[in-house]
Amino acid sequence: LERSTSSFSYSSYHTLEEIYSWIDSFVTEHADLVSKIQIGHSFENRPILVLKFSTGGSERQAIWIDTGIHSREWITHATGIWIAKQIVSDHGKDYILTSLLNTMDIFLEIVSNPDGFAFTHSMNRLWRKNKSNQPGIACIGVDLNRNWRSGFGGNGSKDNPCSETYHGPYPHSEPEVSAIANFITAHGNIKALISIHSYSQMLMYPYGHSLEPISNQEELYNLAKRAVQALYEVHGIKYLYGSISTTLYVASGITVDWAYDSGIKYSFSFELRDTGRYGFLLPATQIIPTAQETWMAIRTILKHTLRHPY
Amino acid sequence: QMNFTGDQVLRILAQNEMQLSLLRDLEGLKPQKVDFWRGPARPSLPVDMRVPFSELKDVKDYLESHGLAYSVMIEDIQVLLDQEREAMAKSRR
Repeated sequence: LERSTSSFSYSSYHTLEEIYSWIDSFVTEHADLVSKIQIGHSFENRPILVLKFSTGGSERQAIWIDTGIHSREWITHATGIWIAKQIVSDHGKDYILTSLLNTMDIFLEIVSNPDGFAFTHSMNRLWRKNKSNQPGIACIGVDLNRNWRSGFGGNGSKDNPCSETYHGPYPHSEPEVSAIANFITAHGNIKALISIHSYSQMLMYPYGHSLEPISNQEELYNLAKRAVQALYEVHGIKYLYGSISTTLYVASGITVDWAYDSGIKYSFSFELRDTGRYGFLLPATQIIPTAQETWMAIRTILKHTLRHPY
Repeated sequence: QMNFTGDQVLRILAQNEMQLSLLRDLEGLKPQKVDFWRGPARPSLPVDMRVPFSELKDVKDYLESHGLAYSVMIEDIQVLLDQEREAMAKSRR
């Protein structure tokens, strides 16, 4: 295991054990800014960890970022790790990030689906769901991005447990989902939520479950447009943007719909790079470029959130 | 580790809603055999699906019989997985 963040390779993919070990080292090395919170356990009893970036204070507003809810999307975990490092290194240098951390906290969940992620390393690299099972049902796993309360069970999710988009038996049935939902609800002051997926090169906002525009459609559209432009300026990668249902597909019970319906106005979902050649098997050489451009888009959302309090 | 030797990822460019519907039917016909990496959404977006080696002929026949144009996005998934594992091992070393 890599025992310090200086020897950690940010341009490679890592196992769950390596990532959790890195988290411990990272927190130790940056204890003035970063702490580790355990928000729950996975179905197979693995800890669900969140990094908290904070300069102090209580009951602050905050940003939530999660990666890896679909376990086979390895580029998202790798991007999350790089972003954590970037937050630490930019703090005190980048005026936007510094201003934000002066008044708000950032919560970063790097492995939202630890059981699924461990399974991608041990048994099936292309596993998408979590690992929960129900008595009498042969197929394993729930699509954690169909298990949220908003629009649960609607179009774009399946009630067949063998489907890759199985929504689960009831909303928030999965411990990985309820851990996030309970944490965000208890916090009560999350102002932006960014959920990171791959791969379609898109930045999207609610709704997924409905074609109806949200009440903040215009603001979120313009913000997505600016974020995508910031991303493009890093390496010339073009992203589509818009609502999930009109840009990608109708999908029900998804994270960002729940977040928006829970009062988090700035709720976005990324689909990271698509080279048209590798799908979920994006070569590790593309981790850092992907993370760099993604960070600039996130920074645009953070800046807007900071300057448009609600 | 599950072996994906010979499995391919096909990229299909559906021309219209009818062709998308045929792809959705395929998902229903082979729910545990065809893994949509990018599901059938709208004609302007490509559909990517992983097809196990054992199902390749059937699936390609289905696509061709319905006039669905496709290309092979990944020729052999296991080759990429081997490269990925080797890169991880090399990084650790």
